[in-house]
Amino acid sequence: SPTTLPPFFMRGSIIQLADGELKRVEDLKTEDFIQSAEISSELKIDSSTVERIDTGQTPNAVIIQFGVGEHKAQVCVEVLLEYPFFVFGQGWSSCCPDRTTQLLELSCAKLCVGDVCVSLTLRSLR
Amino acid sequence: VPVFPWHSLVPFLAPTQSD
Repeated sequence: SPTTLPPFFMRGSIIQLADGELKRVEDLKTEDFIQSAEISSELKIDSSTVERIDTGQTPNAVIIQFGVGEHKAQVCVEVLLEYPFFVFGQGWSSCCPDRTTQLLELSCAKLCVGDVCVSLTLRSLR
Repeated sequence: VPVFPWHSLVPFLAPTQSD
């Protein structure tokens, strides 16, 4: 059950792309994820569409239902309201952008049903 | 300064094999 956010979403965190380039988390672009996954032999980028957002089982949590990949396989995750997802062509987005900005100083859009998020699967699962 | 790999930022959403 989610209680804290991982440290790498904090504004200013240094992220290493697959080609070795270093960027701050707030400077990442959609292409950085796509190009990193292209280099990776194990990981593949999927498009995961937000299909439902429900209240979670603990305070400050939400359950997000995604349709993953071309077959729209249904996957649910429970995360904190302020947990950021990267939306294609838009950037960091969360269910409560105000909390994300307050806690992480990471500027965020509102995550909505219909948004298409960057997600990963293993290439070998295909 | 810690450096984090890009893939740690992305949720791993793998469909289950059943149904």
